[in-house]
Amino acid sequence: LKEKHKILHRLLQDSTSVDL
Amino acid sequence: PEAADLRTLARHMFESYCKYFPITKAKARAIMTGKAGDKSPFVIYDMSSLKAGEECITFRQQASVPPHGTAVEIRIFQRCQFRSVEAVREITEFAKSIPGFVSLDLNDQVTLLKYGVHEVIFTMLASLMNKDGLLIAAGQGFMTREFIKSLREPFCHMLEPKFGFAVKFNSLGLDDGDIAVFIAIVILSGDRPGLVNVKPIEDLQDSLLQALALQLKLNHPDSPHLFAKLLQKMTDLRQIVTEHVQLLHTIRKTEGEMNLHPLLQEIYKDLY
Repeated sequence: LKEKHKILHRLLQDSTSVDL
Repeated sequence: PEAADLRTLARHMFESYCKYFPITKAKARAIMTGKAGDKSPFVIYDMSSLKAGEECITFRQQASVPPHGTAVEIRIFQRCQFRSVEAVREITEFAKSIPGFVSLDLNDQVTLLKYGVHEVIFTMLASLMNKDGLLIAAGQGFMTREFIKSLREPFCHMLEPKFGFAVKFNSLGLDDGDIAVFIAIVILSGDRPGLVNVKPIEDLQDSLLQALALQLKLNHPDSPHLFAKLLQKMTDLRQIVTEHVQLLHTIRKTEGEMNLHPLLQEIYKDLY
């Protein structure tokens, strides 16, 4: 599931590193 | 758990809520009633006030919004999208602060957010709404319900169900401390499709439910049925999200040039 939700997954890991 | 532990849990959720969400219900209500001490929000009620509002309100997402020549409906829709994406980030941080959440199976964390974020967004949107309109741009503006209803199809239907929900939800008279625990409960719903390990989710939700029951008992001693009424709202929220997803399908079919943000695409795909 996390493969299909890469951005959500990255937000869960470290939201500060995600450029939305 | 002991009452003291439940109070600590409720307080912790309230502190996270204040930390991660930019505007509280208390602040929104103060702005809407002119008691915030700031200048009053700019009221957008027709096309010309919208144009004037776009000049004087400082929007955070200038770069990603279509230029002025683009239809009003598309510009408003894109601003809503941008705000939703920001809200997903905020809700994710809030979820991670719920004791035990980050220890759950990672796939289940994804599932809980996928299904929970829009229910949380529409719960918190109620804080920014009254029967006549909603606060926008962190309280700098107030867009009237009638103006939104006057937009062309299908955009005129975008917020009307949320106003209907908001008016009923706001009549419960919850404060930010109550809402903080409620949205944590919404996130930790053990019946989301595809969950791998339901038991720890239900255990966490159970503690939060006990914390909410105690919070409401202490905070609203004259409303003995408030806990039951609030839990019923979870059904309404699911209905609103289902309708919202259907509307988005319509918009994507009829509006060729409409781009959906990749994060929202992920969330909406195979949702309902």
